Amino acid sequence: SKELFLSTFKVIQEKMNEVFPVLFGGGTAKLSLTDEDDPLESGVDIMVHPPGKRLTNMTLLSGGEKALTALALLFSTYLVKPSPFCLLDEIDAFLDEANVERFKSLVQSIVRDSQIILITHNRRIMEMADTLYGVTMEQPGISKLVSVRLDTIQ
Amino acid sequence: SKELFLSTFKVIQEKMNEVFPVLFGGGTAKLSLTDEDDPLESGVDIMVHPPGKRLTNMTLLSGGEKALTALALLFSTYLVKPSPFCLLDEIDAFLDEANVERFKSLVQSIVRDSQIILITHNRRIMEMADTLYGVTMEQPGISKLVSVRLDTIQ
Amino acid sequence: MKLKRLELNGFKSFSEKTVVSFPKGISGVVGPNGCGKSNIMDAIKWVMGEQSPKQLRGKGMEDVIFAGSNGKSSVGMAEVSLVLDNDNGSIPQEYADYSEVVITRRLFRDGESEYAINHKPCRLKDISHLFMDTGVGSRAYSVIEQGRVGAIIDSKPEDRRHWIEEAA
Amino acid sequence: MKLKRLELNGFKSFSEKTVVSFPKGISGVVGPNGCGKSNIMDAIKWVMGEQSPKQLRGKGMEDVIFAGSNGKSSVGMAEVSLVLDNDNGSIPQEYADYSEVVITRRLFRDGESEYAINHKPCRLKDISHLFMDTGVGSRAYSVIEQGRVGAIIDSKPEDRRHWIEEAA
Ligand SMILES: Nc1ncnc2c1ncn2[C@@H]1O[C@H](COP(=O)(O)OP(=O)(O)OP(=O)(O)O)[C@@H](O)[C@H]1O
Ligand SMILES: Nc1ncnc2c1ncn2[C@@H]1O[C@H](COP(=O)(O)OP(=O)(O)OP(=O)(O)O)[C@@H](O)[C@H]1O
Ligand SMILES: [Mg+2]
Ligand SMILES: [Mg+2]
Repeated sequence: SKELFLSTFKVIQEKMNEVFPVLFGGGTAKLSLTDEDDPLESGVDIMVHPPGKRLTNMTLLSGGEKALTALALLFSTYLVKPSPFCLLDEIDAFLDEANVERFKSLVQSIVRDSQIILITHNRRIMEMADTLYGVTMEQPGISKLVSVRLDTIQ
Repeated sequence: SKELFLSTFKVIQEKMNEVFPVLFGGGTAKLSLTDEDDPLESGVDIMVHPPGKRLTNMTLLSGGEKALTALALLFSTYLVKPSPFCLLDEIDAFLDEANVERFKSLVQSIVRDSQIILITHNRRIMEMADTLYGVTMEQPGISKLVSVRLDTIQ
Repeated sequence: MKLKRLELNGFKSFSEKTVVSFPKGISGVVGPNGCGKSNIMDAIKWVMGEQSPKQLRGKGMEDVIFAGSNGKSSVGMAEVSLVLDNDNGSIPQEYADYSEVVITRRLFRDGESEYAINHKPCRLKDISHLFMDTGVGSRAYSVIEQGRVGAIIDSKPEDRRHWIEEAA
Repeated sequence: MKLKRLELNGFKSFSEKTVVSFPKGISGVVGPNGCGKSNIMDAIKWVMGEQSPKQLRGKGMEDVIFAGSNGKSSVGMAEVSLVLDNDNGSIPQEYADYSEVVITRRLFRDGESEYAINHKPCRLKDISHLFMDTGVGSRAYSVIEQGRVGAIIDSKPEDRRHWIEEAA
């Protein structure tokens, strides 16, 4: 219904105001409806300003800034309606070390009851895991699961 | 002309037979024309088999395998017609450590006279560079170039 | 609802029965390029009802069945089961008596496909219904595939509304 | 042909004149997310003649002109020069007498654009001609943008033929 969509939209916008500056170390993010008069058909616009920048349009964001903005939206939505689990496949590929640390601390602060499954090659992300699974192909072409500890990964 | 296209196609195929196994530690790669009768209009198909795998179609390749296959094609073409310079922007994003090392040794063995410009966040890739440039935004929103040495990067 | 474990057999590169259990908190999945990490994610999307082969990086749905390797021939069936813990009532009412809910999907080389909940055959609709309004599902906001983290930023404003609707 | 240096002024986030020299061998470009690394690559593609704003991650071509920041107001012009070393004759014959060839491109806020070779105004055609059959150019096989390394594998067979033609 119209009221439910509008109230959810407003709450996600509020959470985005909290989460975006945490991930970017400042700056602002704004969601807006393309057609306020018709919320049930309207699109959703996003405009962000990394700290100190006067960005004119979102296509000019860097690879890392775009990934971080998407993660801010993911976690804002999660705070409004937590999904039972999240599956994230190499979301850190374009993030620099400072942003990986900000991502880590955000995840650790909001993951209460949920399960997060993180596929990664990045040792700093691996450190976050409570459980670590290794997938190997000792026999070429056939995947097997092994249990690993961080200190055994070469 | 038809002859030129066919002879270039053949030489790139031969180089691919050399380069692909170096990057993948084995396996085979095959280029083929979709329409042998009309080389001037024909498309080019690629089929690769990472070591020990019976891949049925290329869309099933993993993110890292796809990147490595593309790099094999880039360097095979380079060996046939070396371009004066190459610009590579975070091509290592999905590569694991073993494949980064294979990529590095391939680049170092074939870069004779050419210039390679590598944008990266990966310290192992930075080690390859003869010259290292840092880009900073001390004043937010304004890019400046600084010269860096590897040991000063935190 | 919590993930308890995933069981794969004959799905993509998992030619033999493999069980991945998911304890509470954060699980990391690591391994070299091409070893099968993203295939695990595909298995979860598939058992939750994904109908598009392209979303599973294949051309046809039969691409999810183990196609063989140099050491082993192809198999005739892919099967994935997802075992959920029915701890907080987010699973629909009709399953209230069960402490665990097992969702199973099978595909045979001849194209025949089967779905089951708690080992009783069911329709795809029943599985989609189970995940409705939970924030999980094969296309839910909580699943981000490899290389597609920025997709929501690149998408058109009309496509972004589904993201808000899911959380409504 | 070798790259000697790149000079940017008012191009994207490079509001002040910046010179990047390229010695022989391998140059690494590093820095935090959003600092301007890929903008350097865009500058090289632009000065070599790129005509599509989308290929430069913009909506309109004016997006390449410094749009301002919290500390500095926008500027009215973007200018990039690429200085090439004419060492081995791969640059067309008419430039044989020069040991260096400087390519310059300017864009003003009012939409006016200028090209120059060795400080003499020229057309875009002259610049494209200079790079023809060298293996470099804004869309050549030797330029791989961020996030697009796998693009040649995902592309249609007909699109891959350009890759072979370029090397012919
Ligand atoms: N039906 C199938 N039968 C056998 N093997 C398959 C099948 N489908 C996919 N594969 C194999 O799975 C491999 C890809 O696995 P996956 O994408 O999970 O790798 P990954 O661990 O995510 O690697 P990366 O770190 O590069 O992303 C491919 O090499 C492919 O050959
Ligand atoms: N015309 C312009 N005026 C001012 N700033 C601009 C302009 N165009 C782009 N930018 C800024 O440049 C930044 C992006 O730079 P770039 O893509 O080069 O980053 P990067 O160093 O490659 O980062 P990453 O490591 O995340 O890929 C954006 O934050 C954007 O605001
Ligand atoms: Mg993967
Ligand atoms: Mg970049």
